Amino acid sequence: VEPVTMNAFELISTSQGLNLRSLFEK
Amino acid sequence: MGCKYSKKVINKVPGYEEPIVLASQTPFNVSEVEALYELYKKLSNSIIADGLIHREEFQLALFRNKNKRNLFADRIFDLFDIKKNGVIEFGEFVRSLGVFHPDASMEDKIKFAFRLYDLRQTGYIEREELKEMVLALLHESDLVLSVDIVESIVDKTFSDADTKGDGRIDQDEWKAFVSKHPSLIKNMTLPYLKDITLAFPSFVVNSEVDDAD
Repeated sequence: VEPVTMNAFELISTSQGLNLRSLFEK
Repeated sequence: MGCKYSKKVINKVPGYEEPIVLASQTPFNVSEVEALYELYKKLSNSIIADGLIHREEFQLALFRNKNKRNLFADRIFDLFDIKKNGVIEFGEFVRSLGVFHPDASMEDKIKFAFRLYDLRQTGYIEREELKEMVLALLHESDLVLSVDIVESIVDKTFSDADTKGDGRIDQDEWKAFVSKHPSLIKNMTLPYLKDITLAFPSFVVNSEVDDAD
């Protein structure tokens, strides 16, 4: 993947801090 | 709302709101709100037993580590903490999670994401903010990219999103950008919330016990 073609928002949306699924895991 | 406590909720924590009220204002139904209350009780008593979700408890739930701070988790916490009093109350928890419900409006999801990325709450996503978020993500992921590449990624995204060319992304530009790239708000939907009582049946059993009390 050419880094320069990455969408910065796509990139940051992969942050673990945005994955609220963990709240529901026991 | 807050002063009309019924006999049934007299022992509930500050910030508690009746499920029927929350259900009327969010995509959740009453039993789903009750199930969320069970989850809320667990999260809000994990470190400090005061029935309110503190930042450390939020971090613990997200990362299994109360000391692991993260720019994005901090932003989510700050947005959930609607009253800005340093804790997430039950009503705030349900209302904020409601935005992540599959049935919540796309407009609410787009707005929430905008507020999330508007780090300094200026009403715009600025270039420096986007760069800061990219750097935070790289740091979190142990990825190393040269300064030039980071600048190029930010420049390219800005040249696509900042259609007015004033060096910042406003709400309208953000909306247009998301409609071109819908995957940008994929993380604003949690499919589990569609029927939380089925996904977490143990919560329902517990909430029925509470109801019988």
